[in-house]
Amino acid sequence: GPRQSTITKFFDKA
Amino acid sequence: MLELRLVQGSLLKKVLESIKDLVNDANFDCSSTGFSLQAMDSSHVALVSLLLRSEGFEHYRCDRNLSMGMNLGNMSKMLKCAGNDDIITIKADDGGDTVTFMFESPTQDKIADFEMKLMDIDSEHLGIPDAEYHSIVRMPSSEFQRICKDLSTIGDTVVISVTKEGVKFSTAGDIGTANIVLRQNTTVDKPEDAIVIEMNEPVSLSFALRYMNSFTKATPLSDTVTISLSSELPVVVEYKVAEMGYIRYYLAPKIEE
Repeated sequence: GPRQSTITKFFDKA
Repeated sequence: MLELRLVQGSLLKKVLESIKDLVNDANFDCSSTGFSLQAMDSSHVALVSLLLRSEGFEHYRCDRNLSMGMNLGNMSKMLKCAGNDDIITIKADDGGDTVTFMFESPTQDKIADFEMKLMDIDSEHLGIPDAEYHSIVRMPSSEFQRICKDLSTIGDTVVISVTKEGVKFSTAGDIGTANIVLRQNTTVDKPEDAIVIEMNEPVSLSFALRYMNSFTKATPLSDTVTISLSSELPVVVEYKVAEMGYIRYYLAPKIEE
């Protein structure tokens, strides 16, 4: 099945 | 010195109920712009971004930018002691280790002070880039809550697909499958009852229903919810907080391996 990704994969540290 | 007076104190009570199950501890940031928070859940799958603009407060004094670490469960316990009609004032001293919540009854015959200990929270702030979303759906928040609740009795994952036909919410589980399709409907008596589907490109993404259900705790804040989808990005589920700001939830998609 599909794997859960994380927010930090998409958004970088400010 | 910080002093923020919110006449509609129930908004702050509702805001806390909307985020306390998702995030345990968070820094509230106070600046001339407003009172804000950005935090991720412990598994970094969801992020919540709250803004209450300074103009929305009856009185807003924030001499220096201040970041206050709070346990949201404890903050919620304190705010539950405020009446729904109470005026809430948040007070803190620069460099202090406590925050005070003052509750005034509308008739000014009861005034309560609750002082809460602050905590040091090491949190990373993420930059959220402005994005053009492939599809944006606006619908009644109660309808979205109902859909998430219903689908989570069947499956764990919702597939949200936007096409010319409308927006489809699908799930599958051991007992079977479910599909709910909403079509654009703007011929309603009240604008908040409308379903508005803005599709620049069709999009289809999978999300954990557990998180979506958690986001719907914000339903009492707003009659409508906006869901913004792009195939390359986390979904944004946004609830307006009266005229003064918003709660935005970002949820990372499930991706086929």
